[in-house]
Amino acid sequence: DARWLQLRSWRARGLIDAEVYRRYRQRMAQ
Amino acid sequence: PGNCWQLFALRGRPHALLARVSHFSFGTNAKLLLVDSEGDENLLYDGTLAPGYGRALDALEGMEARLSTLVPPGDILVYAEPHDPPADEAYLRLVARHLESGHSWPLARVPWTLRRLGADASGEIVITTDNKGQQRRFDIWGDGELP
Repeated sequence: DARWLQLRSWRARGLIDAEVYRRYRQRMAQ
Repeated sequence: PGNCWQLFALRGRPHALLARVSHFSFGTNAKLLLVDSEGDENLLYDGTLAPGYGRALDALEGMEARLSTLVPPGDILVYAEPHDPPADEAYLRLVARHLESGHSWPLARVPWTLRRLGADASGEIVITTDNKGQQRRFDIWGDGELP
């Protein structure tokens, strides 16, 4: 979805690190 | 001109990942390009291979090996660059590219026995399959090989 794409875009650009990405990803999955 | 490795939509327009391979007496020039529907080209890779690896690249394409994949949900393209450094063994370098921003990063070095690139539905894992059907899994963010 759009939120996931935005999150991945930030991760791909190096704006957020792996840990922050994982945490937000888990929160989205809940 | 070129061999189409991948077709996909970006900002509502069709794009292609093309391999353009030229053979010369001294070796092979291999280029990977992103081309949009207007014909505008974006060079992703430009390398020289010894004649043997130039033929090997032809053979891989002849076998319809899948040397690129679109990772779900379709925002990241992963492809295999053919590298043949003078002082080292030849290898394929897996590179991930975020299509919207153009940011790219290396994932892994894999041998020329690669036959298929794929990704799992989570969008976090790239799967390689070699000529014997053996699979390996790699983290999409460049954190290396997974068990």
